[in-house]
Formats: sequence, structure tokens, C-alpha cells
Amino acid sequence: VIKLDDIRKTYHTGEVEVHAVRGVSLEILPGEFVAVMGASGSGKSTLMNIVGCLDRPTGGRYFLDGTDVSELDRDDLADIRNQKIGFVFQGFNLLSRTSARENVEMPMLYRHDQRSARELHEKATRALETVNLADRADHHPSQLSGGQQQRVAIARALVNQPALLLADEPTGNLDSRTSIEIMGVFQQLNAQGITIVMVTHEPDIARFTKRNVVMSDGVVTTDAPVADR
Amino acid sequence: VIKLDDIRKTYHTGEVEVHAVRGVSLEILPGEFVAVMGASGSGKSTLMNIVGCLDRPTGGRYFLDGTDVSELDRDDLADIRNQKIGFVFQGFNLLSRTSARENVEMPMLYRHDQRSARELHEKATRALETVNLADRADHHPSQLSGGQQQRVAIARALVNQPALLLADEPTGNLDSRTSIEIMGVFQQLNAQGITIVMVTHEPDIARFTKRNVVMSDGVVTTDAPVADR
Ligand SMILES: Nc1ncnc2c1ncn2[C@@H]1O[C@H](COP(=O)(O)OP(=O)(O)OP(=O)(O)O)[C@@H](O)[C@H]1O
Ligand SMILES: Nc1ncnc2c1ncn2[C@@H]1O[C@H](COP(=O)(O)OP(=O)(O)OP(=O)(O)O)[C@@H](O)[C@H]1O
Ligand SMILES: [Mg+2]
Ligand SMILES: [Mg+2]
Repeated sequence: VIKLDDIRKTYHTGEVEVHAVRGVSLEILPGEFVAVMGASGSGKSTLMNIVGCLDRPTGGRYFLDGTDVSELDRDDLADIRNQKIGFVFQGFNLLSRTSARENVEMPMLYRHDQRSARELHEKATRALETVNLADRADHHPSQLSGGQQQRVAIARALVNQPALLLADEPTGNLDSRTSIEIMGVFQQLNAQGITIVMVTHEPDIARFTKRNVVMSDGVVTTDAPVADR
Repeated sequence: VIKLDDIRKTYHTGEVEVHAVRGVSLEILPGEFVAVMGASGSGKSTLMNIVGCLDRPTGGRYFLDGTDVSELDRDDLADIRNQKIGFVFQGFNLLSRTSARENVEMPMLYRHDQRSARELHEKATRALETVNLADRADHHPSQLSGGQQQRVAIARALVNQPALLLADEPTGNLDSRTSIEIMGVFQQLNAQGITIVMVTHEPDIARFTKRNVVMSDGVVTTDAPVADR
């Protein structure tokens, strides 16, 4: 479902060029469950943003379900994101002036489904139940703990039941037990056929996935299946 | 140096009351190195904000270096924060329109020290070197990875050489090796006499400290020294 062919990304900051991704080639098949690990600054989020159609590579090709994503204009990319992809951002990116439930409803509004407000409300509530936050549905992000904000971001990524779930450090602010609960949710979704790619820096969390990809300085240095999974 | 006496904090959200902290009594002596752990939503950040003089308790007393903090007005509190405390926020709280170096210089500007711009620049650069980010000093937060932003927040908390360092999940976005480097920095500072209280959800990180306090539903349930430290 994901085919990265010699992907490169260079940022230009003032006079300096930062080569964040320097030639990554990777294939991820439908139903896979991949952990992406690597040092701070090694290019993981940059790669995730390209895979999530949030950013364009500077070089190389990205095929999503066989379509060359570089051929698509901004509206097509937005459609793909809304139809196929759920994204959990490393910094959550919640809207601060709306409640947790409204934040979770947002991706459904972008899809122009003919759903009633009541149906949206219910779907959002169920997504919040999945992450144990139904009792915080009316709180605004500033009225939530760090780990609760992270879980709202996860619920929002799941609410459209995307075929591809991309999660950037989804357990970075969660205690061990809550992290294990979230990984349980991810394993369930993966068993239902959802392809999952997640960045994590914790080996204990990576162990819940089926394949570990390690990045270092913008390239992939290791790509191996997880033992006995 | 820190004496919490039956501290309580209740938030009022609409019609609902959230009892975030429900009676915490704790004493932390100068030079201690304490990890605060506990489930997401258990009240850790709320407690840290009270200890860091960023928020007032709803009940109970907080003595910092023998002074009853509830007696102080907002200007006195601000002075205490600038003179004695370095705070690493769970959400970083960096200023997005200024560079990493300028973000790190900020606490020094609040102190009205008679320092030249060049001295501030140097001190900030050295703080960034401590967290391995000197080469990103001119980047703005949006041009930094999540872990790099976190390290800028850490450098900013250290730049005034505070007597008390409070860190809320300082390694949540860092890979294992960078986390170990940061914990090494913290251990060095602690050996020099700085009192450190840090929230973490990772037991492997808590092991670098000397005392583990566990919170659950707004109260402290465990408070024990770390074996062989
Ligand atoms: N401004 C607020 N208004 C209402 N409730 C709040 C507010 N801030 C925090 N809370 C609630 O208080 C409780 C404790 O929050 P706190 O941020 O202290 O948790 P935490 O232990 O730091 O969690 P995490 O590990 O997820 O960061 C949570 O249930 C949260 O929903
Ligand atoms: N907009 C930008 N402009 C310039 N440089 C950038 C920009 N965004 C990221 N970078 C740089 O690109 C490199 C890779 O960043 P990226 O966010 O992909 O790292 P990461 O692996 O996700 O790190 P972390 O684990 O800390 O989140 C970093 O060195 C960062 O400083
Ligand atoms: Mg990142
Ligand atoms: Mg917190």
C-alpha cells in the first residue's frame, strides 16, 4: 500500500540546508504493523509527514495504493488524507477553542458524509470511549492532562476508520499501563486489517508491532521483523 | 526546600468539578533527585505547577525554602520563579516566532541582570551545547524535531542555573540514547547540589533518580528510595 522510492527531503533554513531524509526506499504492504525508531532528529516525523501526504518530498517517488502522489494537486491530496489516512501528530495539534469531542468530530466534517449531527456526536463519543476519555468529552485541551490530549489526538485519527493509521509517538506522554491499553487498541485495529505505521522511541512499545524500521541521519539502517510476532 | 502540606487542587469546568489533587503532603530536602510517576490524569502536572509557583492550590499550604508561598502576591511569585526555579513544561511552551537561542535567553531577560547581549548569547549557546543542540541555535521551533524542541525547553530551564529544577516528562519525545544523555546531565547537576523533581512515565528513566513518588487519582500512593542509588 505504501511504496517509497529513494525519498529525499531537504529543508532550507536561511543559508543552511538540512538534509532531513536522504534516500529512503521502503515498501509496506496492506495489513502490516510497523514501528519506526531512531535518534531525535533522524528524520522520522519528516518521513511520516511525507507518507501522510502532509508534505512533499524534495526527491524520489511516493506511491500510495499504486497512485504516484507527486502527480496529485492539493485538493486531491486533501481528499486522500480524509478518505484513507488517520494521523496522530507528535505535537497533537488539537484545536484549543473546541472541546475534545468536537476535535474528534473534525475529520468527519471534512468528508462531507451525509451524516446527522447526532451521528457525528455518537461516533466521536465512541472513539473517545476507545481511549478511555468519554468522561472528558466536553473539556477543552487546556483542561486536559498531556496524556489525555494525546489520547484525544488518537481518537481523532481513528474516528473515520482509516485504512492507514500513521501515529507519531502516540504513547510519548502516557504511563505504561495506558500505553499498553493503546497498543492493545492498535493491535485490534491491525487484526481488522488496518495498516499501522507508528514512530516510537520505546523498545517495549515497538515490541507490540510486527516490524521494526530504524532510522539514523535520514536513512534507514535496520528493517527487521519483530521476533515471534 | 519543598514542603507540601495537604495540598488540594480542584478545577471547575462548567458544572463538573475535577479534583485533580486531593491531599498531597510531601517534603523534599535540598539536593534530592525525585521522580514523580503515575497514570495519565493522576495529577502530576497539576502538582508540578503548584510546586513551580505557576498555579495556586485550592487548599493546603506550600512552603518553599520556609516561605509560605500562599502569602505572596503575583510579582513575588514571578520573582521566585525567575530566581530559584527552572521549569521544563510537558508541552514545551516555546515561543514560535523566536529562535532556539532566543527562547533559551528568555529567562535571563526576566532577571534584570546587568548582562550584555553578548553574555546572554554565550550563556544560551552553552546551555544548548549541554543538550547537543548548538547547531540548531538559529532554528525556530517549527524547524525543529519534537525531541529537539524538548531539548530547547530543557536548556531554557537550565540557563539561569536554578536551585530547583522541575521537569514534566523531559524525555517523553527523546530516543533512548538521547534520554540517557539528558539524565546524565541531570545527574551532574544534582551532584552539584541542584534539587531536581521530574515527572516521568518510564521506569527505566526513574531509575536514574534517587527517590520515586507515585501518584494515583490525586494522591501519593508510594514514596520510596531507588534501590542502590
Ligand atoms: N484546567 C483544567 N480544568 C479542568 N480539569 C483539568 C484542568 N487541567 C487538568 N485537569 C484535569 O485534572 C486531572 C489531572 O491533570 P494533570 O495534568 O495533573 O494529570 P497528569 O498526571 O499530568 O497526566 P499526564 O500524565 O497525562 O500528563 C486530569 O483528569 C485533567 O483532566
Ligand atoms: N521546517 C524545518 N526547517 C529546517 N529544518 C527542519 C525543519 N523540520 C525539521 N527540520 C530538521 O530536520 C531534521 C529531522 O527532523 P524530524 O522532525 O524528522 O526528526 P525526528 O526523527 O522526528 O526527531 P524526534 O525524534 O526528535 O521527533 C532535524 O534535524 C530537524 O532540525
Ligand atoms: Mg519527530
Ligand atoms: Mg501531565
